[in-house]
Amino acid sequence: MLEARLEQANLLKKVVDSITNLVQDCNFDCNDSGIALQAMDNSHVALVAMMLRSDAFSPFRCDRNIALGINLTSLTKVLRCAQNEDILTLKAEDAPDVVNLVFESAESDRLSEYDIKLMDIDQEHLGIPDTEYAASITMPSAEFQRITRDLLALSESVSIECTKEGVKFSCQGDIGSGSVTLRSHTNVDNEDRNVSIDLSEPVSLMFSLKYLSNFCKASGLSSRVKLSLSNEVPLLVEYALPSNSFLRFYLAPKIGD
Amino acid sequence: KIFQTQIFKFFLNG
Repeated sequence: MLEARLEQANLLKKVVDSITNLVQDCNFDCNDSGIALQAMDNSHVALVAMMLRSDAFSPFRCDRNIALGINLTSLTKVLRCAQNEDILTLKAEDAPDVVNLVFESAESDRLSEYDIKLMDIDQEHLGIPDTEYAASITMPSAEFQRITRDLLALSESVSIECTKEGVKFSCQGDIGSGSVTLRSHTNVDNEDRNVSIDLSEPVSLMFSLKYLSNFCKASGLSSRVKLSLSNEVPLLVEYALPSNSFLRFYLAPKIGD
Repeated sequence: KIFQTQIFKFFLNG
């Protein structure tokens, strides 16, 4: 059986909020290493991969592999019943029909309990190869969100160009064009504001801004975001979560026909 | 013309 207790319901609430626009139904794969999720969006252009390691929970118990097929709209409805600061416990039997969520207030004696019916989800599972990326950019997640939002006002697509000069986000639309260039930057007062660019060869790729702006819903999970790029492979957008856990988005590049 | 490539073209089926 599964029993996984999170100190703050907020973490799961934010993860689900971040992916619910991309994915409707997905399996939460539970085993002794933690809870993992991998799902493609309907158009198969983007892929979400989440890992909540067992260390992120206290305690965490899962004796065997359990797949919880959950409709994210239903999960969102139930998670709205939890206060951000509540302690959240997920429970399921070995061959479950439902997943049980318990929310406890640390400050009062309130205890809420909900069951969500599970679904059988036959999901295509993609083996994501370990990739040595040509360029990695680590930057404030709020900055990436702002750039994405600003350029989305002008265009559907953004070109991300990474050279030794820096990283340039640029777009062209009906009303005109725009670009934002970032260079490596170290902020002595606040390292969350640092921009670090690790480049082994120049990269230039084009992506859908609509998808990137969806990924940016995860900005509340981490002050930093890491973008990893190589020519002609999907972009990796990664938000680090506590205890070495992560939320990753992969986005196929737009390629000239 | 630019088209959006589907992601599974890049990743092997596991």
